[in-house]
Amino acid sequence: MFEARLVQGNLLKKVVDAVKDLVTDANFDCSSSGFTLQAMDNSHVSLVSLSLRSDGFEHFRCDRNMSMGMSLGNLAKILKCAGNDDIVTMKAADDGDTVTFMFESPKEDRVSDFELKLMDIDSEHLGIPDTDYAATVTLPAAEYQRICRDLSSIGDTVVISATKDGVKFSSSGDVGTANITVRQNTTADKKEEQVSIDLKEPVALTFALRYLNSFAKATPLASHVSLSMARDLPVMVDYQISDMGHLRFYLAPKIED
Amino acid sequence: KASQGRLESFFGPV
Repeated sequence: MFEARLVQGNLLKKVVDAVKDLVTDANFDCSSSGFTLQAMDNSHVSLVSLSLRSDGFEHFRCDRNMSMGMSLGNLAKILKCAGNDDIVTMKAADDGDTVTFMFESPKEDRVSDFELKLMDIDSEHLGIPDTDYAATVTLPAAEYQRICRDLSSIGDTVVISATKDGVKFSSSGDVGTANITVRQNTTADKKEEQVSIDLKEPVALTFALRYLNSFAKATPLASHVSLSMARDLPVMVDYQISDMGHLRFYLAPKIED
Repeated sequence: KASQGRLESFFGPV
């Protein structure tokens, strides 16, 4: 059987809210090492990779590797019924066709359980190679969200270029053009405002803003987000989930014809 | 004009 107890239950809610618009149905894979998900959006342009390590759960038991197909919309509906401070426990039998979510209030005066029907989902896993990224910028997650939102009002695509001067986000459209440059700032008073840039070589790639904007729905999960780029490769947008794992998004670049 | 790449062009099957 599978059983996992998460004291920070709202973390699961944040994860599902971050990916449900990108991916409709997905397989959650459980093993003794943790709870993971890998799924592409319908157009196979972007990929979501979630990893929650078993040691991040208060209790984690997985006797046999299993894949649980879920409608993320329905899962979000169920998780919406959990209180913000509730402890969430997931349970599933090895050969069952449902997963149960139990919500316990912190004062232990309210317990509820919701059963979600599992679905059979055909999914192909992609191998994500270890990559020596040319540039990685780590910036406040709220700043990334703002850049994507602001540029979306100007154009549909963004050119992200990393040079020794900083990381520039450029967009253009009918309205005109926009450039936003973030520079390294590791001495900001507040840690949550710090920006760090690790540049091995200059790199510039073009991406669809629609997807980058969608990734920003993960903002509540982490104070910072890292964008890692290498020439002619998908960008990796990485939200670290403290003490547990990560939620990563990959987006294929636009390619010059 | 740039065209949108697909992930399978970059990441292979496991």
